[in-house]
Amino acid sequence: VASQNRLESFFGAA
Amino acid sequence: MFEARILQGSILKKVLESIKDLVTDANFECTANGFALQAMDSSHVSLVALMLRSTGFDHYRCDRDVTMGMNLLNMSKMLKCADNDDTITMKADDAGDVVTFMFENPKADKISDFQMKLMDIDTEHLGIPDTEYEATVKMSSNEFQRICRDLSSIGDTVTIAVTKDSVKFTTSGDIGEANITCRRTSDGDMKEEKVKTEEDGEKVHNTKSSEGQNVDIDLQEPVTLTFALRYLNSFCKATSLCENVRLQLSKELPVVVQYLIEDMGYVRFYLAPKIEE
Repeated sequence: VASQNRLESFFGAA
Repeated sequence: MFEARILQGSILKKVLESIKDLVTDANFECTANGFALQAMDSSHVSLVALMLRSTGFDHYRCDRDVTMGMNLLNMSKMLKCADNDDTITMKADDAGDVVTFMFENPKADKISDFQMKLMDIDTEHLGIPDTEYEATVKMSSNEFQRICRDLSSIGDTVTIAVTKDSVKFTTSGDIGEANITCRRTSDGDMKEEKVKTEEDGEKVHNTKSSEGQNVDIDLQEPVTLTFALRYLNSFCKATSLCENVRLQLSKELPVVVQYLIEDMGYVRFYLAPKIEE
């Protein structure tokens, strides 16, 4: 099963 | 006061068409540097970053930073009323709640203005670090669009594998599987082929490789990542903005799909990879 993380888990808040 | 005039209005029209289905509402940031936007789709797995530099506009004035919240579908409806060869001017007061789009035809004998209500949008702004990517692929944007479209008729996801000599796109679905490999065509290879074909007396045939895939690969490390085709197909709506697309990939990082906008800036799309559990 492949999951797709939200972008927030890669990039922090500016 | 914010005022920006773009001679080639079709650029703005194309930009909107490329992002309006991905993002519903977005804040445009108008600064002395230019007209920019960063917005995520509703599921927060993809992001669009647009930059139109002030120097690329025919006229640009921004006395104070202004944030303009717009519904992109409504903005696109308004811009569709401009002809492709119209000049488009955007105007807004510092404290106003409307933006004005003014369209002028090349003969300057038809001038239209459309006012659109601005909206307050509460958005998260992500800090995207300047990363050295393990693999950078530059290829024909038409070819990339074709590959994404073709593969999405077979499967829902695409696995992109970049090695120093090629980029391979793989998908599978209920009916079977598909692999498309594009081999790297370095400048050196193309020149060599040109010389050879000229000697052979063949005409134009050499352009098969230089105008075909035209794949350029810059690789630090081979990378293989899987992405949802639905989003990539949506990014491909920007194809008409640029002849080439640049893909940047690193292990377990979102892919960056960039279309340069001539003399003005870029539209970049980010998409989170599918990760096996």
